[in-house]
Amino acid sequence: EAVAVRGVSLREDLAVVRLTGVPNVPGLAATVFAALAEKNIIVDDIIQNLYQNAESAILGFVVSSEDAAIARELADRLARDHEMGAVEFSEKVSKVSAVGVGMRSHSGVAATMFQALAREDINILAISTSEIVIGCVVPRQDGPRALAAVHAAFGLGDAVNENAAS
Amino acid sequence: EAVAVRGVSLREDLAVVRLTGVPNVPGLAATVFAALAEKNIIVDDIIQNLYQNAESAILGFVVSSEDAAIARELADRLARDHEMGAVEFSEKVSKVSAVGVGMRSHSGVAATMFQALAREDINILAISTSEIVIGCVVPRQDGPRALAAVHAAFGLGDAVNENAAS
Ligand SMILES: C[C@@H](O)[C@H](N)C(=O)O
Ligand SMILES: C[C@@H](O)[C@H](N)C(=O)O
Repeated sequence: EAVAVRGVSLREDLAVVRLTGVPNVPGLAATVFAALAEKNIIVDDIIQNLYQNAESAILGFVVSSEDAAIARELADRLARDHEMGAVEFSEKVSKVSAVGVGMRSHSGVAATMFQALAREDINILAISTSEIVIGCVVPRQDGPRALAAVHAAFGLGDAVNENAAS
Repeated sequence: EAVAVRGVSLREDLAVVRLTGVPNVPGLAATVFAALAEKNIIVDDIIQNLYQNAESAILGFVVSSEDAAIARELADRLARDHEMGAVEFSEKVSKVSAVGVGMRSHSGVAATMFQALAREDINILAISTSEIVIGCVVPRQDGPRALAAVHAAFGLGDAVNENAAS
């Protein structure tokens, strides 16, 4: 619902690292993030679902482009040490976020946001939410267009590009 | 870092629906959420990662227990109509969320939160974040213990159970 969303922003220069086939046992997410913290890697979002009938998880996390290489190297090592599956990687991505109040009727707000992106033929690579934010990772070249489209879809004024020179 | 987290809360009576093998093409997330919105299903979190070398996605969403059956039925239909993979389902789950300011050094805050859960042998089923929230879905019976453990890990006072009678 248009009234629920009060702002949309774009964060650029990101990458997504995905650990696949993570055994679904307590302690693994802790191990992964202790390792990232120990390398001082700043993580923008953490996104996990189970799959393979809940035997495994896909544990994804978003980092800045400048930390991408070290994050990927660390992910490769963790995958080997803990018998995970392949490490997947999406480089050169951006994240567009819709911020609102009372977005618990997420399905309506999400539908509006995703439809705005679909109309622009923009592919949604990752989605992560909280009660007041819906964040969509898109290919870098589509970021500015995604920002404008989502802004317009919620009837808002000038789009805010966090990366634009002020 | 303890100073960054100002509160932890627990939301109970949830379920997670996971669409697997979702073709990674623009427009599918929009189709799924338009269908959920049309049935007035309230979605608590939306969690998506790509996998299978970015050919497909796992698109998960958290709903209340009372909407679980209708959400699952809808997911089954969408999976058939759009040639997705199996629909997976986690019933009887709760979500513990750490709320903070300046949590962009997520890896340290996340490590602390996940380690608190690991020490209690609590399995993390799903993770979704925004800039100020880290949310972990855990089995229902572990919710109250998860809340207490995360609270203590961040040096906070009385835990807030959103579901406790006031
Ligand atoms: C997959 C990973 O999150 C695991 N379930 C854990 O609790 O650490
Ligand atoms: C998988 C799904 O999110 C798809 N990438 C879309 O943009 O709709």
